[in-house]
Amino acid sequence: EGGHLASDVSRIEIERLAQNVVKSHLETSQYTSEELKRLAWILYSQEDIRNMQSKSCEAMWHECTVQISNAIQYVVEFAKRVDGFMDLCQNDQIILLKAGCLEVLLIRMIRAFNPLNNTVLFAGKYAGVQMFKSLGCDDLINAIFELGRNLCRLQLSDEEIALFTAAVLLSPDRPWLSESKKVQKLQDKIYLALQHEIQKKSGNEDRLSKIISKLPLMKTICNLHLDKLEFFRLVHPEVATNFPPLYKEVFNS
Amino acid sequence: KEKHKILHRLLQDSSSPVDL
Repeated sequence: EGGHLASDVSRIEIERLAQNVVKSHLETSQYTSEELKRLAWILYSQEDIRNMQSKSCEAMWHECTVQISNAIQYVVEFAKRVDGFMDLCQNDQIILLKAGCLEVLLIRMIRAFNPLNNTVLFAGKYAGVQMFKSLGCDDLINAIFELGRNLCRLQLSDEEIALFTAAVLLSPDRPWLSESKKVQKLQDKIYLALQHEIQKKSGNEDRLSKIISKLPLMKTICNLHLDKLEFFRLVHPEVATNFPPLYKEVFNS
Repeated sequence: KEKHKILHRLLQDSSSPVDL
């Protein structure tokens, strides 16, 4: 299928799209590579961790929704800058963002994930799984850290992260899309661009399938997050009402 | 539209809240 499409789509078009997606990614990353390098070994102290662990479940949930909500704004800006996204009808733009933004965030997370000490950048410093204990979502947190370690093993470049996140965002199989063919065409071109990028750099034939093989774990994490949110809303409806409006818009069904 | 008013606004807004 890829070969057939390649004959229809010119190489120049694919290269232009790759440049656009990579530029959009770099312009809308929450942290530059330099900033991340500077922060790399800035860890929470034992006291910080104890304080965070002693927070109530509700307060920790709220803190996480604020961080996620903030990060989503950058994903929306990324989507807006990807060629073709704004040509979709607004209904489809919303569907793609709602369905795909957490997956995009999970991939973006690896830029701020340190596999050497199993920590992730959270609110300005690096934190391990124990930091999130009070959320009461050990399975979800463990799955997110497992994905972080798995993805880090691939040592994705910024170009690969850019193209992979764009491809995930433009998934044509999201329910209720009105122009899924149009989305499919865009995604096909982005995957072609990713394939070219891989060939250019490493020439490793199964690298693309290794990257794509992480999608099921990402889907599991997204479903688990929705389950946890649903449960939290049942137990603490008044706290959930005060979650950031953008978080509620994206994740309330 | 009302249900997703922030997303609509972010998508339409050229001066997005992202500080670039």
